[in-house]
Amino acid sequence: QRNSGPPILINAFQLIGMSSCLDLSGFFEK
Amino acid sequence: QPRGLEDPELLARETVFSVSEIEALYELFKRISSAVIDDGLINKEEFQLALFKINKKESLFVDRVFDLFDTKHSGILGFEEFARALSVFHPNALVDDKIEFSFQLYDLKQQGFIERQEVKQMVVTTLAESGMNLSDDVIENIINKTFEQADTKHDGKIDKEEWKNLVLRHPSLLKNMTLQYLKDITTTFPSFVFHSQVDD
Repeated sequence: QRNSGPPILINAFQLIGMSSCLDLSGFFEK
Repeated sequence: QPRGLEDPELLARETVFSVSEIEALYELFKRISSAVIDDGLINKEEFQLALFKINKKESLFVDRVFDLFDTKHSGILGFEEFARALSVFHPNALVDDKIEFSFQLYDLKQQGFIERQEVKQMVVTTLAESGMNLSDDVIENIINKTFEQADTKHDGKIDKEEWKNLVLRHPSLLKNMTLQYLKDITTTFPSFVFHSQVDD
């Protein structure tokens, strides 16, 4: 019997959002 | 030529920032724009250091985001471009503006649609940048599922209408389009009051 593995839960754009995220938080640390 | 903060009231009218927030944002801009060359403008290296914290020479997303900020296509950012683009990332910005910006971001070739090959390129880049290792089969599977959700016209690409429908069904896809701390800009940069050009 073929095992198709776990269902894919992540959308490609959720993944891409991790890299395309701006991060200015260092300037806002108190 | 750097022109500084010329008309904070005009920028406040045309963005989600108040006049005080524009002036405080200018304090942040001065800090970023003096990091490598103190010329009152943000070059790509300063942009990358400040907004992406990565030291790699080349990054697909740094280039793409920089190009979207650089509306005058001069290869360098003035304060006005910086403020207008960051306004889209404010929690109070219109969702439609966030949708438009994110679509432009992912439409790497600027063809008016996001094609499968672009999505794969961005996924592979993201995985490489974050040190995650997924097999090509798993990546293809993720992309297949994504196109099943997004490509409702079944033409192998995601146009702006399909993108809008997708993010309205899955608002978490716009998470990277909001920087909550932009709301704290005046308390983070209180020194703006010493340079303020406007009366209370």
